[in-house]
Amino acid sequence: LKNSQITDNEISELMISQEKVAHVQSNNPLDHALLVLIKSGYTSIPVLDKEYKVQGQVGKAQILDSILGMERIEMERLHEYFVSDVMTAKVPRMKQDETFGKALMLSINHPFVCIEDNDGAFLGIMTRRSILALIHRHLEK
Amino acid sequence: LKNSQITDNEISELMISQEKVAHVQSNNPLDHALLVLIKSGYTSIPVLDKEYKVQGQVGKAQILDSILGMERIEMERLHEYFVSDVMTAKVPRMKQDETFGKALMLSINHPFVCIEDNDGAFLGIMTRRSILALIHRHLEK
Ligand SMILES: Nc1ncnc2c1ncn2[C@@H]1O[C@@H]2COP(=O)(O)O[C@H]3[C@@H](O)[C@H](n4cnc5c(N)ncnc54)O[C@@H]3COP(=O)(O)O[C@H]2[C@H]1O
Ligand SMILES: Nc1ncnc2c1ncn2[C@@H]1O[C@@H]2COP(=O)(O)O[C@H]3[C@@H](O)[C@H](n4cnc5c(N)ncnc54)O[C@@H]3COP(=O)(O)O[C@H]2[C@H]1O
Repeated sequence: LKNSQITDNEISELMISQEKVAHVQSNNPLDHALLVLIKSGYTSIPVLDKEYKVQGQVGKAQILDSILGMERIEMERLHEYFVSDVMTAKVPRMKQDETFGKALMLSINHPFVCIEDNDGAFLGIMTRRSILALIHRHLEK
Repeated sequence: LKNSQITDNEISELMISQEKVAHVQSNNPLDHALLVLIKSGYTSIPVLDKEYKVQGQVGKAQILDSILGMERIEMERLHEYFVSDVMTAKVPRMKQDETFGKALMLSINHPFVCIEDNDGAFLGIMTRRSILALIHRHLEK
C-alpha cells in the first residue's frame, strides 16, 4: 500500500456529503440539539454558522454535563442554553483537494474530519470508518 | 504496506492493557456506571462479568436514554437500574494471537475491539486510534 495508490478521487467519493451530515447551528437551543443528536444516533456532530462554515462540534457528553448540572431535567431550561455555550471549538478540518495522508493523520485523534472548499464552506465529513474501510480494501488486493 | 509487515507483536504492544481500560460489571447500578463514564471521559466502555469475561459494552447514550425516560434525574432512581438492563451485548472480540488484518476489519464498524486470551479472559482493547497511528507510521516510511 503506497500513499500514491490512494487517490484524492477516493477522498471526495468517501466523504459523507454535507446533506447527509447531521449538524446543528451555533445559535440553536440545547433542547433542539439534543433532539438532533438522539434522532441521528451520533455521539458528536458538526456545528455550523449561518454561512454554513464549520464552528466546532457538539455531543451528547457536553449536553449530558449541562443536564447533570440541573436538579431536574426541564426541557424548558435546556431551551435557555445554546450550542455555542457548550460546543468544542476544536474540530479537525481539511480542504477537499488535500491528500488522503492528511485525512489519515487527522483521524488518529478525531473520529471525523470536516472537509471544506477553498472558501471554507462545509462540504462533508470523512469518518474513521471510511478511512479504515479503504485501507482494508487496499490491503486485501 | 503489506499485511505481513505488521506483526502480531505489534498487536499486544498496541493494545491498551486491561488495567488501563475503564470498565464496569454487569451487576453494577447505573449511577455507578454513569460516574465511571463521566470520570473516564469515554463514550462507551466494556462490561465484564465477575470472572472478568467480556459481556458487552455500555455508554453514555444508553444511560442518557434511561435518564430522559424519567421526569426528574434522581440518582436514587438510577440506583434501581443495572448495567445489564441497558448494555449492548454486541461488542467485537478477537484472540490475542489473531492477525492485525482481523483487528483492522473489526474496527471498520466499531471504535474498539476487545482482546481475549484462549480461555475468553479479558486482556485489553485495540482502539481505532492505535490502528490508524500504526498504519500512518508504516506509510510514512
Ligand atoms: N447509525 C449507525 N449505524 C451503523 N454504525 C454506526 C451508527 N452510528 C454510529 N455507528 C458506528 O459507531 C461509530 C462511532 O459513532 P459516533 O456517533 O460515536 O461517532 C461518529 C459521529 O460523531 C460522526 N458521524 C458519522 N456519521 C455522521 C453523520 N452522518 N452525521 C454527523 N456525524 C456523523 O463521526 C463519528 C465517527 O463515525 P464512524 O462511522 O467512523 O464510526 C461510527 C460507526 O462505526
Ligand atoms: N481522554 C482522552 N484524551 C485524548 N483523546 C481522547 C480522550 N478520550 C477520547 N479521545 C479521542 O476521542 C476518540 C473517541 O473516544 P470515545 O470515548 O468516543 O470512544 C473510545 C472509547 O469508547 C473506547 N476507549 C478508548 N480508550 C479506552 C479506555 N482506556 N478505557 C475504556 N474505553 C476506552 O474506545 C473508543 C475509541 O477510542 P480512540 O482512542 O480510538 O478514539 C478516541 C480518541 O481519539
